[in-house]
Amino acid sequence: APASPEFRAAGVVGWEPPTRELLGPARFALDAYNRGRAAGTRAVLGTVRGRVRRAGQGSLYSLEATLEELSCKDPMVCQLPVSKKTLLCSFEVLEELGKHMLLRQDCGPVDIKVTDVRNETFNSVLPLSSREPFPKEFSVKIASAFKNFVTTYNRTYESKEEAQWRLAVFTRNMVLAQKIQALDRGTAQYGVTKFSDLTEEEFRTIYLNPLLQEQSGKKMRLAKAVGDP
Amino acid sequence: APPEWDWRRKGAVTKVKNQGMCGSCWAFSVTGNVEGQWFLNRGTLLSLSEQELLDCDKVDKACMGGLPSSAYSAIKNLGGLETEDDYSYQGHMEACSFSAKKAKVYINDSVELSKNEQKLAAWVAVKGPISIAINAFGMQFYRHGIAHPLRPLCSPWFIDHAMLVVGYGNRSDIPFWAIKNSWGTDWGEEGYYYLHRGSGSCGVNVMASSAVVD
Repeated sequence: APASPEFRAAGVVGWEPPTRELLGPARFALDAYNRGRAAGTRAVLGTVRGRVRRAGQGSLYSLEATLEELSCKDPMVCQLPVSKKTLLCSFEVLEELGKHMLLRQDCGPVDIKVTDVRNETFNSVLPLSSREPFPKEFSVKIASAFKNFVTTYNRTYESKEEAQWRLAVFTRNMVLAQKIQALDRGTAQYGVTKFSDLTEEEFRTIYLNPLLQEQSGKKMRLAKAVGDP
Repeated sequence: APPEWDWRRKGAVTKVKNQGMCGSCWAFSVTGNVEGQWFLNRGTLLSLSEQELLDCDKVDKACMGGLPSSAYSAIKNLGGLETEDDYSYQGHMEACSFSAKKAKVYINDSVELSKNEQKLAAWVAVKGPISIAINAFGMQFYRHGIAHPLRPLCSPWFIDHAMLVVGYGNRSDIPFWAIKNSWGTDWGEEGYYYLHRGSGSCGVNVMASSAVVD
């Protein structure tokens, strides 16, 4: 089911304080991330946002969290001031009968320089792995494409922060679509679709079917090929 | 196999449906197949209920996903499928309200199909649309044309979306499968996805199946 409003909204820097419900699975994911790390080098939880889907006695949490970790792993040899490294992580945590299970973890560095909330160009809300911001011309084109997208697919966002966050997602997706386009060997065209404001995580969680990967359903008999006697 | 085939032109395929914000592609894939099988064996095209499967197939997980193989079993065990009109789609799981009296179609069995795409094409041309499952890489941004992602990007080991093959052919010498999706007509080519045929693209050949109606 779609996330309730309390789980929506907010951009990278404008995230609302995590609800109590998200904190349990987020801490569980953090513990999993820190497993095997020495004390003093463990990451700490920054911001958390996410959504939850329920079925029966289970809940599937799709979380996006920032983790802070010291860029210098050994405090004895670190030069001051010690800088912090921020990671943007996607986690999928399944909770069933009070027990948590980490289904997916995907972390990458965030360029803090481009996540300044005061700057409202959409470069400013992008957590980029690349340190180069997009050229201004690209930003203008994307902003226009996003405006068309919002009109075409009748999108409404609950807050300015959410709109800003969705613009950031849309921008990342357009770059991703270009990459997919470049790597396609057929005649397919990739670009703006009605799913363009969803993160890959959201798209997979909402629209796809993870059970198919297991392929452990009932064994069916093999069909005779047509034309076989 | 004939060089091309399209069950849409022969009236065996219902309009494109929309699963909404729910991972119920498995149900749409299977009902699409049963719609085709019923049409080919009984001559009537009926739009069948996915909601019945979401609510009453207790092996599968409704919006959290499911497997076509279990869905065929559920249809067989329940005693058939109601129509879309009688048991309409809600996009989330509800209490099972299947009524055997309202069931309009039944199936006798289900079969797993060959992984050889030439044999699959022959099967489609003779027997009707088939349920398939693929790696949905790139589909979030697909607009039109024949998709042929690089194999390492679209591994057949990561199958996460079920659909319905309704035909095949060639466009400018590029062989394709015509695949009915369940994301509405405002996605892809009027709701359809075209995928390269003959290269096992995105695992299109690994989970092909069909119901059997005697």
